[in-house]
Amino acid sequence: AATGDGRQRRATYIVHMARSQMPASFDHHSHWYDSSLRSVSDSAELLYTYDNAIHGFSTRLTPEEAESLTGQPGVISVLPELRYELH
Amino acid sequence: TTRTPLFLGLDHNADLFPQSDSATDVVVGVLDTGVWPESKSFDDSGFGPVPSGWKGACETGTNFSASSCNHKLIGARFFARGYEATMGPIDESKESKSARDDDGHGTHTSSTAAGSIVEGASLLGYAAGTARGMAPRARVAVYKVCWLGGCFSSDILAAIDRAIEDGVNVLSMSLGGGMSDYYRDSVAIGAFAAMEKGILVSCSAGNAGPSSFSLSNVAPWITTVGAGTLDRDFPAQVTFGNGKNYSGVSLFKGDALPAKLLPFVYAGNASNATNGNLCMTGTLIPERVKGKIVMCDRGVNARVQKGQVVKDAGGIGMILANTAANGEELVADAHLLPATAVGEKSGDEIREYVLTNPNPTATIVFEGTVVGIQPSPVVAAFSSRGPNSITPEILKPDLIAPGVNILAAWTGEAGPTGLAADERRVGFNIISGTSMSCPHVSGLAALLKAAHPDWSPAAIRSALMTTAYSSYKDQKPILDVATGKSSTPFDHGAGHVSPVNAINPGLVYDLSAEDYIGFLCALKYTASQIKSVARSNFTCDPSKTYSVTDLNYPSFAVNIDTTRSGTRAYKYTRTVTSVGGAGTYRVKISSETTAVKIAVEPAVLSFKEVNEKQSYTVTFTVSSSSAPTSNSFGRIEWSDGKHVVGSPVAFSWT
Repeated sequence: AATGDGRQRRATYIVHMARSQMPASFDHHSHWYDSSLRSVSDSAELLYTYDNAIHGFSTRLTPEEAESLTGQPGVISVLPELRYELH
Repeated sequence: TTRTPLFLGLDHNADLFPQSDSATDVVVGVLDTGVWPESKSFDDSGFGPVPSGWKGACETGTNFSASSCNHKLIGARFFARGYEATMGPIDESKESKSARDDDGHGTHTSSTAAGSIVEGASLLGYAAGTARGMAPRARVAVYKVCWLGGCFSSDILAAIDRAIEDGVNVLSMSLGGGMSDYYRDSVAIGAFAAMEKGILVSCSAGNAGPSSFSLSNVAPWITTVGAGTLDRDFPAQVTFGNGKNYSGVSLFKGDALPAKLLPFVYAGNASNATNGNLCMTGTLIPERVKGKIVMCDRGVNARVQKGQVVKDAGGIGMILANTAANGEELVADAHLLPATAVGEKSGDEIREYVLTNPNPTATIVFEGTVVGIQPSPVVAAFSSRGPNSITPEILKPDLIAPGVNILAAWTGEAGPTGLAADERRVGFNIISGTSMSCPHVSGLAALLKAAHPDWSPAAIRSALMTTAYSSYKDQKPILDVATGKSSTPFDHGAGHVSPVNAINPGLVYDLSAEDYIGFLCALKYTASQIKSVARSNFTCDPSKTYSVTDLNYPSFAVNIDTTRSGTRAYKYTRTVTSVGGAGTYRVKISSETTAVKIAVEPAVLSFKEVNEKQSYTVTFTVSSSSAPTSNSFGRIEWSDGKHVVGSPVAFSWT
């Protein structure tokens, strides 16, 4: 789970957010998602924000960051990405 | 596809389905490997402007521009951020960073669902005919989510997100990823949102059959599609020096073998590798196979790759034998050398011959395309099987559709085998899988959507399921090629799709998003888990009794708890909506077992008008004296004399 220099490897996570819990101080949910992400990581970037299929976003996090994000207000779940295959 | 429209009765009943604007207003979205837009299957002759309200786009990328789309192919997007984040930047010398399909799979599935009519289609002369998708007047929007290294859930979710926004009516996904709870499964979660917007989501059941509990995509808001055969075959006769003949299948096209018996060798005897019988790369000893026909056993590496391994080692032909894992199922391939597949029984006899005869000889004669094969359909051995491992109370797969040796459009970037060494280029290819059966149902759903624009996804699925057939014209049950015996609802669900009957089903079992949320409550999902799936702040009512068995599903799965003693009764409630207008429906019950008594109350349902709803209760009573068996099956049918509304019943003693 760690890179050669001891840093924890990042993996992609899908973060489900409770949009009803978005603080009024945010104009747009994407700003809230970004702020939530910033609270656990300075460097992580949003891969996608989702508006229809889920409310939330995907991003690359270390396992520690993912666990920390799980406890943030409005975060419903932080689920590791899955790989699918053609049938 | 060729043949499947006729096999499904569409060619003879074209006038039953709308050809007008309502058909061209339906958009089928396909999540897959992209599209080859130059294929004739995406010709837009006769198509008017894109439907009003369509928000999709044709995204520019590698070898793909806005002009790649037309009035048939109205959307093409690609999603690679998740893939690149894990796998590194896409190597554009190997695959296109765009919606262009370098693989062929996505072009095949999208043209199967909704390809335009193409005369003179064939693969190297095989399966020749007029090719068309199931909904040839529907529009196509492709969402490329699968790349050389796989399909990642962050990309899949982004594609579903966009497809909903774009305004597709049907979503076709021929992919899967194991067995996760619904709140962890991006396909299930995305499909829920799509369903809420009135989009029917059709997914492949998987190719992990014939093992039990091998299904993927089992969420009840998804239409889960297994695979069956057609009445078409591509025979190849194998003759041996002992005078015996065996029948196989092949799509080989090229120079025929010399018209004489040729030296024949078993790969396991032409290799120093312990798995030499499998014809893995580099395992054959050229001196032992040169100028000979080589027998390889199926398994581990790709079937067509075995042919290439034999060819590279100097072999002049190949006989590919099934093992117990595949039984008698014969999947045809466009091998690079004269080669044929044979079933397990033939394979065992051939192996005995080649291993015991001091100078074995063989030859292969290719016979082209034969139609009218009976019985058909039979359930494909590879088609994934129930019971449903996530929610055993929901019977899956929902139904089967053609998925074996299906001809449909192909990429110009790869040969029919997909091997790098295959430099042939074909407009159409023949491949097999539940990937192929899924878009058949997606296209048929688009036909029903055009005919009945107000029907919900659940109503469309219900129509497809309750009119599916599970026996042949002689009333004998559909066979399972894996066993050679009758298939069961765990193999074929409600049965084989029958679109001509589905257009006028009489009654439907409808479901709303709220019903599915009640189902999640019945599963004892937490508020967070429900929110992950449904996005809504729904709180299950603690005063209400939620039951999985009350989900208004068009089939019944009864799990009998063998740890409980005494007489046990399992009650299921269903509500049917009349879509055929007034009528009196009477119930007919059939069951294989006397261990379970089935009672339906009321036994007669009378409808005065269209859209009227009536409910009934089914009680399955198991007495303590009944000897438990593993599985048994039955059927509940409602009929007014014109329509037959059938539901399969599966009993599992657990």
